[in-house]
Amino acid sequence: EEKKTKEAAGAHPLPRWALWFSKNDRSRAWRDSLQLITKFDTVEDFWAVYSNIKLASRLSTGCDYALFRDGIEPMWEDSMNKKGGRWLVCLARQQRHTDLDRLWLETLLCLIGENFAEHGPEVCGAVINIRTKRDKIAVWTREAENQEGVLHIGRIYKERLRLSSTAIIGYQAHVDTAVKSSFLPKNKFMV
Amino acid sequence: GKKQYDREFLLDFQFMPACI
Repeated sequence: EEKKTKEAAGAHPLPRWALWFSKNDRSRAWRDSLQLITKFDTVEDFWAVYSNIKLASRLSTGCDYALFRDGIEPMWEDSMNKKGGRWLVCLARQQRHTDLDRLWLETLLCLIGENFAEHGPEVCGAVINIRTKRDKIAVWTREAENQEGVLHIGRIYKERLRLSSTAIIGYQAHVDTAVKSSFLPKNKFMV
Repeated sequence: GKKQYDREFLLDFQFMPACI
């Protein structure tokens, strides 16, 4: 009902998205630090939220934002994520001040704009991790075995980020990432 | 299907005062 009222007032509808925040803190489990900031379902409300939270580059080390479709929690264990994986963009430390905010905003716009065409429903959400060594941005999809969908999403995503043509981004299945290892998880796909 | 918006369209709303 509220959504219909907003649309009647000229707002541009979106499927509902949820924005989450967490802060890695050794004193408690990651899950306990996860907080839902808000949900929104119009373009106008997206910008109201975006304008009122800190830019990712201003967050302190250990913090994450996550934007997920309403009903999907930003964790591997969620039934919509557990068979999925992520397109991962790792940034060099100095890029926090030159590229991070642009890349994260571009990621958000790809998601809420549903810019992955018929493979859009495969996208569950996106996560940004602010870390000492390297910040990371990832787009999570729900089915790591859906090669056609995963590759389509990866190609569009890389193009939208305007990464150099020599840059390579990798896709990792969550089942591989979840295994504790001293090695980086292997890339299932690359674009 | 879900409604698609391109990036320029979305960016046009960034600094628009909230009217709702």
